[in-house]
Amino acid sequence: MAACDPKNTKYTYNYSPTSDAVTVHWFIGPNADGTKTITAGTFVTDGGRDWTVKVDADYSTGNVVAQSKLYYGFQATHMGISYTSPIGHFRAIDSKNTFAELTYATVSCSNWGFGMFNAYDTLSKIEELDFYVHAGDNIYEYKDLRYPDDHMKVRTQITDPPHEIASLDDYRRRYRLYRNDASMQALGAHAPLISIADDHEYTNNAWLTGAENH
Amino acid sequence: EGDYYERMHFAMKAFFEYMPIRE
Repeated sequence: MAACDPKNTKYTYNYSPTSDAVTVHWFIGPNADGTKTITAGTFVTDGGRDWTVKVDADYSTGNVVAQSKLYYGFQATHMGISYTSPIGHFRAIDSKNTFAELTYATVSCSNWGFGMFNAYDTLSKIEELDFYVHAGDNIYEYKDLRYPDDHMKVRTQITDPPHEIASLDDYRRRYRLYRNDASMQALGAHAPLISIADDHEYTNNAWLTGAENH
Repeated sequence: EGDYYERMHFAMKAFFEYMPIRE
């Protein structure tokens, strides 16, 4: 789960079900169990978008108190089995933007093989965090053991896919690998992400007609 | 390795699918 791109009365978020479910139910509410909702709806997804879900949820009609904590989650049923997502939360901002101050973190250059994703875990424990900015290089495109090499790599799992990513399926598989990291998931559920693409999201040191390795 | 622009297209499509950016 990831949460993100906050606006004063809206909240966009996305979530990847683990099956090829087609209809995903979502909610935003004042408590984590989803028994009371401020707004809710459904989103139909399929393999054409890698089963991701994006919702632009308007909670402005919910009489939400500024800075109050709101919860959101997803549920889908596929082949008779119900799947429920972890619950995420964020702090509401009202239409008058009455925040006296905002607390945010900046991260960048997240190379799965090098580890140090514990930084995400640390941020997920900071209660007052309003959002975090990822300034680029959310993923790295290299094949396994290229960067980091076998001396520097801290993970025992083989990088997926094992080759340098170049096709749409490759990029999707690499995002899935990164998003399976528990620390990254914890931060995604804790605070909205404002994400920026740099070069490693597609290839290193790109210029007008090519790139370092191409 | 694929055509460079095709590769960039695939990369950005995946980025917008997985990154929480308003479409």
